Amino acid sequence: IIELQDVWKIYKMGSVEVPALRGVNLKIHKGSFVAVMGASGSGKSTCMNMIGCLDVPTKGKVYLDGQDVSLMSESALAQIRGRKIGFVFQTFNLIPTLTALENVMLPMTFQNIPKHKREKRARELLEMVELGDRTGHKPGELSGGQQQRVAISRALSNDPELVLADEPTGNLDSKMGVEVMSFLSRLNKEEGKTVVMVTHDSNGAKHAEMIHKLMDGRIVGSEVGEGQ
Amino acid sequence: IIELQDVWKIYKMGSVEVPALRGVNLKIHKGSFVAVMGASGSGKSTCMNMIGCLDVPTKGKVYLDGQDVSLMSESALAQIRGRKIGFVFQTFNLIPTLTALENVMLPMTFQNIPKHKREKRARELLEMVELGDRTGHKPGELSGGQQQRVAISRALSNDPELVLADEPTGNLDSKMGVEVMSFLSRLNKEEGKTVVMVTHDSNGAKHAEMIHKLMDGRIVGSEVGEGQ
Ligand SMILES: Nc1ncnc2c1ncn2[C@@H]1O[C@H](COP(=O)(O)OP(=O)(O)OP(=O)(O)O)[C@@H](O)[C@H]1O
Ligand SMILES: Nc1ncnc2c1ncn2[C@@H]1O[C@H](COP(=O)(O)OP(=O)(O)OP(=O)(O)O)[C@@H](O)[C@H]1O
Ligand SMILES: [Mg+2]
Ligand SMILES: [Mg+2]
Repeated sequence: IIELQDVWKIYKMGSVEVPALRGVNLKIHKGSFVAVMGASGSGKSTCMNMIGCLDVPTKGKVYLDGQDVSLMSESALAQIRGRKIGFVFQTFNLIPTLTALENVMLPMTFQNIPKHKREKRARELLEMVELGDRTGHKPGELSGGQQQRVAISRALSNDPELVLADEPTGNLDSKMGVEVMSFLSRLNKEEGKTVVMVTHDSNGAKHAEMIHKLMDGRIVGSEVGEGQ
Repeated sequence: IIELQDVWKIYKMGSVEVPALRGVNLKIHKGSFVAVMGASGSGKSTCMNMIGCLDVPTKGKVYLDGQDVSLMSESALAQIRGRKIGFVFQTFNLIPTLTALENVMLPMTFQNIPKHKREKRARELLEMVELGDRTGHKPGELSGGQQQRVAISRALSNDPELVLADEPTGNLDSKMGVEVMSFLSRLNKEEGKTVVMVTHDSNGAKHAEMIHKLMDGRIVGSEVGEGQ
């Protein structure tokens, strides 16, 4: 479903070059559950941005369902991002002026779903992450872990086939973290969604079928997880 | 050094009341290393804001070195926060338009420290969290865990006697997380700083001398840690 071929990302800061990804080769098959681990600064979020077509490589190619992403129009890409990909950002990226419910409803607006359906689905998603009693709170009126959970619900709002979760449990206690991991596992096993998760939690990573290790912008190892 | 007496924090949202803290009693002695744990939404950050004099209770009292904080002038409080308390925020709160170095130098500006000394100390603090080669990056040019480490360095910028760290390792891989925990432990054992840390990591919490468990806005248990 997604393939990265010799992907490089080099940030230029004046005369200095910062290589965030240095030749990443990665194939993510439809319906798989993949974990990406690695030290802080090793390139995981940059890699996720490539997979989610949110950024373009400096060198190398990204293929989405066999199509070269660099040859697609911005509107075609926007359609795909809106309908097929759900992204849980490491820093949440919630809209501060909207409530939790409105934040989760937002992606559905672009798919022309009627309001009463958007609201019903958003409520269900928030209840699934135990925020049924926080729907009217704005991000600033929520705890860090609650904001993270709203970000998770929002990513699932359009029922995407590909879920990209960048450290989805970093702000959660172990019990809630385990619930989120099982939730992602169920989306994969029962709903057939492709799930790619960046995590620092090696116990959480075990839920995956495959764990890739990133180091200094390169994949240095891949091992089979327990989530077969 | 810090005492919370029957502290309540009740947020009012229209006709709804959200009790974030419901009668918290807590004494933090000078030079101790305390961990606070609890489920997402249980009141940990709210509790830290009380300890750090960043917020006022709805009911109850906060004493800082024996003085009732509600009787202190805003300028006296600002002085204390600037000089005596270093706060690592759960969402970092870095200034997006300043570089990592400038962000770490900022708190020292208000203490009239000359520029060359501010810059030298800021560099040393960033090197301690392995960001010596990222000093010129703005927060948007840093990974999530790198932003978290800048926030840690900034909290230590004025060499405060009280360090409040709200989930300081949430975005860090286990190796860097262990380094930060040992760093906090050293600040306590070797420099005599009082450290209060919110963490979801029970292994990290063991570094503390005392672990308080928060649930639904109340302290429901306290146990001795291994950091004696
Ligand atoms: N401004 C606000 N208005 C209304 N409710 C609020 C506000 N700020 C926080 N809350 C609520 O107060 C409760 C405690 O929040 P707090 O941020 O202290 O939790 P926490 O223990 O730090 O959680 P986490 O581990 O997720 O960071 C939460 O249920 C939250 O929804
Ligand atoms: N806009 C940018 N300009 C310059 N350098 C950048 C930029 N964005 C990221 N970097 C650098 O690229 C490297 C990889 O960043 P990335 O966010 O992918 O790391 P990460 O593995 O997600 O780390 P973490 O676990 O801390 O979130 C980092 O060293 C970072 O400093
Ligand atoms: Mg990252
Ligand atoms: Mg918190």
